[in-house]
Amino acid sequence: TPNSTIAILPSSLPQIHRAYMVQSYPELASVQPVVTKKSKTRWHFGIRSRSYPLDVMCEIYRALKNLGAEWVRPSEEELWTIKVRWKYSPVAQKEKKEGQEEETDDSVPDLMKMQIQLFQLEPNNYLVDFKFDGWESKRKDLEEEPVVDDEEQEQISSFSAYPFLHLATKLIMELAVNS
Amino acid sequence: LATTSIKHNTLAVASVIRYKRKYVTQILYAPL
Amino acid sequence: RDQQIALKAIRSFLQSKNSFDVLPVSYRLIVFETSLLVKRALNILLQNSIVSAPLWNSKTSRFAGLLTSSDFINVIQYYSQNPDQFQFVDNLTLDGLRDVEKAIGAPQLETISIHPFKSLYEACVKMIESSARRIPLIDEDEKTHREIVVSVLTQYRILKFVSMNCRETKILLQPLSELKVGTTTNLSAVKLETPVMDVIHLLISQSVSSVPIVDDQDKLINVYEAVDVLSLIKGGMYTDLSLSVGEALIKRSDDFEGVYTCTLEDNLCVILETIRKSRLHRLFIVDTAGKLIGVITLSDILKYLLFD
Repeated sequence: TPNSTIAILPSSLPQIHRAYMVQSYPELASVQPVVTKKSKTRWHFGIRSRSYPLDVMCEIYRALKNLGAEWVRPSEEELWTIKVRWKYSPVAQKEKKEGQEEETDDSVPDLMKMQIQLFQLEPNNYLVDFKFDGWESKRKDLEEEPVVDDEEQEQISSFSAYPFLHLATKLIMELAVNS
Repeated sequence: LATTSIKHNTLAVASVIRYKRKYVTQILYAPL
Repeated sequence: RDQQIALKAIRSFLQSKNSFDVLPVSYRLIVFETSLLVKRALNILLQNSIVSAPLWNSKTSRFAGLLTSSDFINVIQYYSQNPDQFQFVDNLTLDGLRDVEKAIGAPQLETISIHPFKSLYEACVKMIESSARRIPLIDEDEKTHREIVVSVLTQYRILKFVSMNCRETKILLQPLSELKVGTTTNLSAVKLETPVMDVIHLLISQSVSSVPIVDDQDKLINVYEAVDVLSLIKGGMYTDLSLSVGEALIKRSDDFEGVYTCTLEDNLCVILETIRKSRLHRLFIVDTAGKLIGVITLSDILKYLLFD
């Protein structure tokens, strides 16, 4: 690239600016820079538990009940998986006109499905994982999931995880508060 | 689902989703 | 002639690519629920070295605009007008920022957005028209018809994408002195002793994102940027309204890269080359003695590339 006179202004570098200011105002020596501590956020898979497996499941069912969620009756071979359905009809965005009761746009499915699964990592160390499992609508006719081939799946894979993440936070908080 | 420990009454949860041919790790911070 | 050839090539490049193309194959997006406390959101931004994040309203299950440094400037402005409202400010949630905007009469930031598969050219036009420095990419969840925030594109990322993929930037060799780019007239500058509150009022009144700091000979010595307000609030120093801007800048974190300067002899080729290598958001134009002449922002560069 052709020669350039682009440069960084030395007096603007934090250490040099601080030295200059302290030289003029010695009392400023105590002011520390904002430590944007880069403490890497530590992420865990799901939530961990050391309680007895049946106690964990009991806690989860209790939390789901408190939050008004429904679940499929567990089958013998799937004792450690809970298939949840959760009504999530957000407040209508439009200002509700006086007296008009809240119209829920019922073409929008408002039953979110979630799968909650208990895993054993090692003796007395368990992990509860949550998985988004699609939407269902009150109206049965909207229920059948159109069978899509992989190519189309590629096109329509645009779903927002935020409602799922929001309900997951509510469930985790309910469990944290209960325990 | 990925989660962080609850600190300062705040919880963060995340999940990796596929958007078309790319992968987004969507992270949501919510108050307790 | 070369300059015109390069501009034509860059424009057709921007028209041929869409915002989705700029996104990495795998990336993360941090979003705040609007019920979060402002001070919590501030900590999370600083911890992740980011200055903005989309908001999501879990009651309406909708995207609720972007949290940016303008919001924090509004909070400081509100506090300087209502110093007795410390408790209110301390308990402010992200929902409450709209009320703060109304209370100080700040313009409701229009939340522009664009679909990820629209052309980059359109995204640039929208940002220039609304003088926004970033634009959320919004798609629609095909089941719930709710917005999906796919990502947020900044002017910096677009210019970096151009400088990495458009080799015609190499022939943008006309010196700045021959181009009408940037601002070289009635630039408001301050001194290190100027109270930081006056500088913040300048950011608002001139609707700029930085104010140059000069010495008695008009030599450039530093710059106060809108994002510096985050450190000011984090440090709780905004309550000391007599603080000078020199003292406020002591709070700047050590990973600040410094203020970039250039002269009128430089050209857009070397500027875009520098953008490719370093995170810079504006360049201050100085003369050989280091005296302040003007400023060239990323918006100025985009405006020139698209419309000159």
